[in-house]
Amino acid sequence: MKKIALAIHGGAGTLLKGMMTAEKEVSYKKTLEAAITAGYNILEHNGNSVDAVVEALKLLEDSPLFNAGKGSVFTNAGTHEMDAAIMNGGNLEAGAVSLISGIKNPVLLAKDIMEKSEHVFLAGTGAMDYAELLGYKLEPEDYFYDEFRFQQWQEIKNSGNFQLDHSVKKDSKFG
Amino acid sequence: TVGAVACDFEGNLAAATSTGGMTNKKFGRIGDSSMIGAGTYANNKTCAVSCTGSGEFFIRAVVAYDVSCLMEFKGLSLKEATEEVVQNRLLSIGGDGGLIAIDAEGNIAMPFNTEGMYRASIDTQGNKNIAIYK
Repeated sequence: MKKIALAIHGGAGTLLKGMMTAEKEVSYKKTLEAAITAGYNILEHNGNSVDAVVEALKLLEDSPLFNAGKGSVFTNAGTHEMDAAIMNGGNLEAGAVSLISGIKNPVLLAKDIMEKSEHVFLAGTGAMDYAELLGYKLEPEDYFYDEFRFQQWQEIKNSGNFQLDHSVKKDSKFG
Repeated sequence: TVGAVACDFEGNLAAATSTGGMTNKKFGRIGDSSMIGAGTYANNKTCAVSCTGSGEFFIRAVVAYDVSCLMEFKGLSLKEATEEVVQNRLLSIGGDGGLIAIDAEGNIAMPFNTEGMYRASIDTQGNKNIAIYK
């Protein structure tokens, strides 16, 4: 019998000195621990790797700390557009979704596309139509609102620039 | 961007990635996360990979599949393949970010070439590691 293992990531970008408080660091680590534990529990109970990665990602998507699901950053239009993908290494099946809004857990929609549709990648309004067909509930805009994300957007919204999850300009007023 | 890779008791691998994109993006910009082979890939013969970083570079370098190809066709280990892709190939085109990867033996690699990486893993010995790389 093989041995089980799991890894997760949450984000990439510059964390300037002083931005990460001890309190914030505890919150990030707690969420990471909850996610890795949830995924590992599935593997420990003889579950499969697809279910394990989905369970771990659901917890990260439900947190405002990470740029996915609830914590998604603002687009130039002040909206949220989310993307997700999943792949099963055993049969090389895959599912992916892009430019969706209002879906609490995009990874679940990607998994449904992999397992229930004849397609691999659905995007935009078509993907939203498919989610509706499967009975996905849409969260209201305020579910995705986060003051820190909003300020990140305000700072660059007229600049024509865009930035990674945790990037903060050196002269940032909220850094 | 968040992601996960796993190896179960049967040696089956899986990868998943989810993202809210980049702040202030427009024109329906899509990064690598949802692109199979660029930001997400899994193959029991080689590895499962989930990427995070500036997506445009990961798309151009077809990062996730490149790791798998280096293992399958060049015989590199998971560690060698991920280091080659992140520290050499990706960096050579100016790409910043990193990835997490796992092989069918449960080996884990988590290389990155930029700051601000949030990572957690549990290896085959049950050792848990939670870290923020500033």
